[in-house]
Amino acid sequence: TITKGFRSARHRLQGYRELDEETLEEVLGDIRTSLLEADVEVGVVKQFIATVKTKALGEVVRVRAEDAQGKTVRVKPQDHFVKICHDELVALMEPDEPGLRWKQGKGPTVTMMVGLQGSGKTTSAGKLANLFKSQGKKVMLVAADVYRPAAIEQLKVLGQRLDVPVFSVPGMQPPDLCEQGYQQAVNTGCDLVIFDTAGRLTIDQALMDELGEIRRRVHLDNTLLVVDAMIGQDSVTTAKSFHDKVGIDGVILTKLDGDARGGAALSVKMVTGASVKFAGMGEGLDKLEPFRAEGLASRILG
Amino acid sequence: LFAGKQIDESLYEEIEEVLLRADLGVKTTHELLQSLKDASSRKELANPAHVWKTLREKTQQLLDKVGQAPVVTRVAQGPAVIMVVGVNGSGKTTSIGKLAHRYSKEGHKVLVAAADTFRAAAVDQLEVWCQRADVPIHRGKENADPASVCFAAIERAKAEGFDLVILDTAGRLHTNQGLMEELSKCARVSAKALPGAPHETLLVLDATMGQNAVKQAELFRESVPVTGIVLTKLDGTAKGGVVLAIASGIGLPVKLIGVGEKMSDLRDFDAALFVEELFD
Ligand SMILES: Nc1nc2c(ncn2[C@@H]2O[C@H](COP(=O)(O)OP(=O)(O)OP(=O)(O)O)[C@@H](O)[C@H]2O)c(=O)[nH]1
Ligand SMILES: Nc1nc2c(ncn2[C@@H]2O[C@H](COP(=O)(O)OP(=O)(O)OP(=O)(O)O)[C@@H](O)[C@H]2O)c(=O)[nH]1
Ligand SMILES: [Mg+2]
Ligand SMILES: [Mg+2]
Repeated sequence: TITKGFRSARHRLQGYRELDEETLEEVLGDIRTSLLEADVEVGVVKQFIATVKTKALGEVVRVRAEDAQGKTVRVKPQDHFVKICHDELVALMEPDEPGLRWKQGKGPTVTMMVGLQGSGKTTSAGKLANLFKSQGKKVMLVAADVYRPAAIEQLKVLGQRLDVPVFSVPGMQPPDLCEQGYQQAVNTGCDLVIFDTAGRLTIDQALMDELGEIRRRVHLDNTLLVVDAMIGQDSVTTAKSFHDKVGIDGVILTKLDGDARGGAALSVKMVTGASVKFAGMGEGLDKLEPFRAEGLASRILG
Repeated sequence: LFAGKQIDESLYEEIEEVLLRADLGVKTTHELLQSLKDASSRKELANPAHVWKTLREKTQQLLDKVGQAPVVTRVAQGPAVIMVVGVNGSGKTTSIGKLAHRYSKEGHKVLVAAADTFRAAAVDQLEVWCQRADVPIHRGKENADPASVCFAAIERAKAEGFDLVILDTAGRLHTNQGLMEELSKCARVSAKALPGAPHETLLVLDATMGQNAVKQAELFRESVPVTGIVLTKLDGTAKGGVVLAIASGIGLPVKLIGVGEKMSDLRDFDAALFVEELFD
């Protein structure tokens, strides 16, 4: 229409440009490819692109300005759009509640680690114990993986290194272990008790029910989904199933010391609302960092 | 899937989504789509059903191109040596338990080497598997140099008449140069103990992994002579489509798949079955 053309012409004279469909077409495609290569789930990519497109369309951005020395500086409209994407990613992934949720009032805060096989639960349980012990908290670990060969031994070794007690009873099943471990934590005045559970497939009904049973027996302040940063499209199926079964309060994204882009962080957030709380940055028990959305957003956008 | 009566953009969009969701990745997905569109423009595709059938064939071709040599379990001189490598938590130790069981049942005299001298309870874990498979384990001192454990195990195998040695190594990220060099050293030192060793180097990949698996395959192959892939955790919901990107980009074949946590949950890779499951 006349007014639109007139307005945009006036904008151009002043060094502004409106973000419109054709300007965004190509960069939207590039962002989509980048997110897919970063292992963000297909449906989540679609949703994210639609969201930022709606946000960006019609935005008037500055494409020509003068810097402090009076020299003309140009910024392409596409670059403005990439910044809008980056900021949106950060906003989405930023946790409303960083770190652990601590129990208000008496009694130990209970944290349960859950996730697929090999994602880093046992190691992360040790890392959390290390972090909070160093902050002066009294911590206890519960060895509730009774299936994997030497899983209990693995947690005991970590406990010994940290001088943190590991609750374990030969022959006892996970729901009882968690219930009695919690009781032991209460009796010994612990501030934090962490349940290490066995890796499991979301399609394993019996093992998913086991998590439900643990939840029935003990109030869980934090159920942390431990996710390998290298995970692909399966992140959504996995996160949804764990969330539906037992409720996920937060995520620990492990093995970020590698070069996996970590798109799972966005996927999990979009389908469960759970944010990454901690990042696993190595095998050592000190290699755990509080989550920084800014850093991961850049890594995912690539 | 065959509701649309014509080959149009929405069919290609549907195909793209299926391939991306299976973790084939952007590059391999677009290569397959392009080859379908070329076939269509040459009037080779009659209807959507034909498109899906052709897609299955082209996908299988990617796998057939890399061939399928069986795992080396017999060599002319001395024990056959199989080295197992991969990133942390992919399923190496468990897969070795399964392999030891299989080859022992097939009549081999198997020795397993506990060359992961780093991770908490790694040797204990492997020990349980060796007990289950009724196969001896060779272990070194705690925190010993992994290469020395490989060397000693092969020497022992030669001396005691084992015909198959399987080396378990520590998980490591391909981006860690120091650890990748450590792995190269294990291979070099194994060759010192027995020229030609390791005769088979299996890269263990987790089927839930996304595009990073391609980088893993590239970099592990730069450090050690990877000859095949073990694709684990295929009993889950992930499709493991990244092995197609690896087949087309790097040329590594999948030789075995892990389909569970029990000793018997190991199968030979069947390309036709894999493709069928991919589009299921
Ligand atoms: N590089 C790196 N390795 C990690 C990290 N977290 C865990 N690992 C390694 O990943 C492997 C698996 O870790 P575990 O803690 O055993 O994983 P898990 O989830 O308890 O495994 P299951 O109990 O079998 O399901 C081990 O080799 C760990 O040392 C991390 O942040 N970085
Ligand atoms: N469902 C399923 N789980 C598997 C399969 N293979 C291995 N696992 C599980 O994956 C987890 C990790 O297996 P490990 O054998 O410890 O892996 P790893 O590569 O030796 O780990 P690191 O030595 O710590 O690097 C364990 O819980 C295994 O039981 C499989 O084919 N299916
Ligand atoms: Mg564990
Ligand atoms: Mg191992």
